[in-house]
Amino acid sequence: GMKQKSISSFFAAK
Amino acid sequence: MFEARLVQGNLLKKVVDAVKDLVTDANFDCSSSGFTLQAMDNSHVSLVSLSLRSDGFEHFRCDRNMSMGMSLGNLAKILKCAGNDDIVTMKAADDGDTVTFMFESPKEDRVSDFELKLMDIDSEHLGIPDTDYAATVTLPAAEYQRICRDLSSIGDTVVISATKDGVKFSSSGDVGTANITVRQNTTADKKEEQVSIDLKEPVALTFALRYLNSFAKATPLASHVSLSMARDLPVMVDYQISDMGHLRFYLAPKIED
Repeated sequence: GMKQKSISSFFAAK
Repeated sequence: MFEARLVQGNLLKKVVDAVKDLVTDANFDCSSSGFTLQAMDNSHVSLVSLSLRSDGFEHFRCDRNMSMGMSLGNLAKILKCAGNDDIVTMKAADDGDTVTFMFESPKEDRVSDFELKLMDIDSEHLGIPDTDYAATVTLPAAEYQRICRDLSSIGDTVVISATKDGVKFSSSGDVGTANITVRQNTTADKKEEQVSIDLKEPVALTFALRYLNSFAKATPLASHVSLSMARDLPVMVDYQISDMGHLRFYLAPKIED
């Protein structure tokens, strides 16, 4: 199945 | 202090209406360069990024960088009290716990002010890297809205695939399947109907439709919207706000487990 990624797994905290 | 006067006051109303269902509370950041907001939705699947440059305001003053936490629902309630053609001025003291919205009618015969309580919001800022997108499709904002709405009646997710033949939106569910393809059309009679596709390499990604649908609430802000995609990266859904900046949404893809 497809898993929803979270946005913070792509954009690191500043 | 912070003071910003926006002749096209309804623009602020459109921005808040576009994001209030996705984001409950958010910090608006003010600096001499402008008025910005960055916030994730509650489930941390998408990110909203608003930028209104200071030079797009009739008057803009920000003595000290400040972050103003607001309930977007309450802000929307206040902005609903502005007339459609009203000039909106925002004012806040450096150390205050409120922001004032002043609405002036174009004929200058009615002035009102509403004070909104600010709130402390813990929010982390994410760094959005510059990305070389494999494909960008720019289509009429109303067309994007229609595609998302139509596919939502078929399934929960959409596969967006960009190839040299066009950009295909596919969904499937209990009802059956649906495919909608948009092709480049830069010769449409009306500029607002034009579609342009910038394809560097084919790319296909899967997304939850409910977020893409929610982004379409920004439709009144711009004639066109751009979708930019790169392999295994969030899609960027970009509404340009003329002469002022942009409202961008980023949505994390669904990836094979």
